[in-house]
Amino acid sequence: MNVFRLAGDMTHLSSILVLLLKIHTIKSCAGISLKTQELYALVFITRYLDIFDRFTSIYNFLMKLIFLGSSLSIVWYMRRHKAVHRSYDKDQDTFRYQFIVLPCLLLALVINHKLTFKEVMWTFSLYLEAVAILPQLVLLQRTRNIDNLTGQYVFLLGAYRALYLLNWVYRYFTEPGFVRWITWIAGLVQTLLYADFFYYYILSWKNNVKLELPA
Amino acid sequence: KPMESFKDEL
Repeated sequence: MNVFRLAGDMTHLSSILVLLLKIHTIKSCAGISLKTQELYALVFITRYLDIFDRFTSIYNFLMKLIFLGSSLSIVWYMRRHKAVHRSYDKDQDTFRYQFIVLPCLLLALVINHKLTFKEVMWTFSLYLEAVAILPQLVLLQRTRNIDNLTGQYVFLLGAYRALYLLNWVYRYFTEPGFVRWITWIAGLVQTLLYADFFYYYILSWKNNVKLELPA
Repeated sequence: KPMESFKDEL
């Protein structure tokens, strides 16, 4: 565990807390893509299939539980909670799951470390996480007024990915034989998807104006 | 190195 990895996890956790804060206290999920949230829930379910039979540390175990629980509760809120559900921009959140899920599944079946169920599911979760933000980015682009919490949520998610890249660079130089092509390429693709958003987010922050993405 | 050790990240 290095400082980049820990900072990355904490940023990831903060992004989820910001989203839960918005949903739980303001009772609003305006500007949040349910499709992205459901894809993240699927990411955690398929990645942590080994949660009960492969123990690495208390820290990992608890974080896995937190990620699973929070992602499922966000989906529950957006689908089942009346007030929250009413604020959901359903008509704008039109990205199709199959365009994301099927290619990731096929890729995981072809490019993996071992052709077993758990291994393919784990690889699938990496590919899926890389592109799961797409419905959210599409929704952001369609939303005229991006509120602060939504902007912060996406910014924190992007920052988490950037910190994980630094973590891998650090591990590459400090742990002999640390090479993980699948994780790295999926992570790099994921981080690049945020580049455009980052650019406009920092611009709006610098000029102290409301965040708005060009159409 | 066994592939299992790849999974110490979240």
